[in-house]
Amino acid sequence: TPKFAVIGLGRFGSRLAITLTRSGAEVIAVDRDPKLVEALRDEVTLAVRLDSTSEDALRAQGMQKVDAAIVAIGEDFESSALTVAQLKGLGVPCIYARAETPVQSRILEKIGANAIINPESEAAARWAHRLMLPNLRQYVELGEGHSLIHTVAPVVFHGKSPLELGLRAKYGVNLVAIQRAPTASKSADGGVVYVPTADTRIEPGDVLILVGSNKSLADLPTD
Amino acid sequence: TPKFAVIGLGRFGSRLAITLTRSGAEVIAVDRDPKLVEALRDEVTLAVRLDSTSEDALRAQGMQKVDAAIVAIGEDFESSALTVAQLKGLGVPCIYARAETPVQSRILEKIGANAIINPESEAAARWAHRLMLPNLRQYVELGEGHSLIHTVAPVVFHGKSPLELGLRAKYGVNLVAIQRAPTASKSADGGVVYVPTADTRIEPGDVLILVGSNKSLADLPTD
Ligand SMILES: Nc1ncnc2c1ncn2[C@@H]1O[C@H](COP(=O)(O)OP(=O)(O)OP(=O)(O)O)[C@@H](O)[C@H]1O
Ligand SMILES: Nc1ncnc2c1ncn2[C@@H]1O[C@H](COP(=O)(O)OP(=O)(O)OP(=O)(O)O)[C@@H](O)[C@H]1O
Repeated sequence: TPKFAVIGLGRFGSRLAITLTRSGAEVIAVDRDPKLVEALRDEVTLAVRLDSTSEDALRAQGMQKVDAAIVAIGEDFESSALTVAQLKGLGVPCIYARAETPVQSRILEKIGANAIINPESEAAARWAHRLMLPNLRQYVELGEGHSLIHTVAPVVFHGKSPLELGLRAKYGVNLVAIQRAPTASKSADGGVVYVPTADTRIEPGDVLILVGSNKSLADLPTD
Repeated sequence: TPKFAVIGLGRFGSRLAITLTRSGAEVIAVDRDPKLVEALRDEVTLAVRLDSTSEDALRAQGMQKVDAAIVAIGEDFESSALTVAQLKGLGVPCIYARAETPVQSRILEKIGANAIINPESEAAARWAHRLMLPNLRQYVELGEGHSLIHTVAPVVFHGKSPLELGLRAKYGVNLVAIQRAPTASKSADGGVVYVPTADTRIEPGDVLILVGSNKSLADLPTD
């Protein structure tokens, strides 16, 4: 069973600790704020109040035995940096750390972070993408004039299958998969992905994952 | 040109406003904190100090003429809710609003938000996925025993092409695309995606996007 330490139980850290626990990992969740520790007590393997800048406190909780530690401290960069240094000193094999600027990222990497997390920047990049292409939720340039796109199924496709529509023959695009939202969800991501067969019916609200030349994709009906 | 209003210039809002502007949109960035407005002055089309809960202030800045408004206020839920209501009242066609809990999401949707943004939760879900499958950065169940996965190229694949490796013939998997990190980036996402040909060389660090039966994918070399 993978064993993780999540340090800093703000909105990102607490959500991460809970999600990892529900996915079956062993999670020790750490914060110096007792209210936040208490709130997570039944949601993670072990919720502990401690100051992560103290090497002794970390060692006492067995922090050196985890597979990976995630430092989710957001605004207090010095605490974050010192925590990364302590974890490195304890021999934690994999350290993820949150940073808000490129300078902070470089510093944390020099101190020992293996990868940098920036929830707000990552989310801003995705939402900017989605907003700039309202009918295409995600657009990725594949090079050589081809692309893989996610697009909301146009109305003329509803109730039809790839074969009936002639997606390949008539539109020149390849339907790689269909992302269908679980009924209650309106989130930016998630949803079940189906590998469609020649006669899968496309439903309203489906997000189609298509590959084709940029021209073919641009020529698709948009509604 | 798409025209956006971004209200609330915290870490997420400011990053979003800047990214949208760089992608070619017209962006009016709003905050009641003059320091944050000043910091964005040269990075967006127009940076304005105002209180978004005031309908007159919003109208005076032409807020009713935008294509979409993004309410990126994080911690002050009442400001966020009232702002959404004002934007709805002004007839803004598309409103995205930030919420931190399911209850807040439902309230904002009832008031008029078309979609909900939760940067920390979205990031936590992605990172939990990535952490649980260290050699598979993203795993999506395609149903019917097949999956689409992103996996770091195993060492035995380095320097070889799909044809030389016999990905289809020998491993029974289909290489949909290769995600290659731009050299300076260690971010969780991003990176250029190539549609590989039979003799594209796989490089160390490449993330391979593969489709195949769960058994074939599980049998791939892991390093
Ligand atoms: N030295 C430390 N030891 C333990 N916990 C710490 C330490 N320093 C900060 N923290 C905790 O880290 C948590 C997250 O930090 P902070 O609230 O500054 O980030 P944030 O960016 O607002 O988080 P989010 O955006 O995820 O809500 C806080 O709950 C704080 O108590
Ligand atoms: N009524 C309002 N009018 C204009 N700006 C507002 C209003 N209420 C809050 N804001 C601004 O919204 C911004 C973001 O809110 P806040 O700092 O609470 O969120 P946050 O969750 O910490 O943001 P982030 O995680 O993106 O850094 C703040 O800069 C604040 O000044």
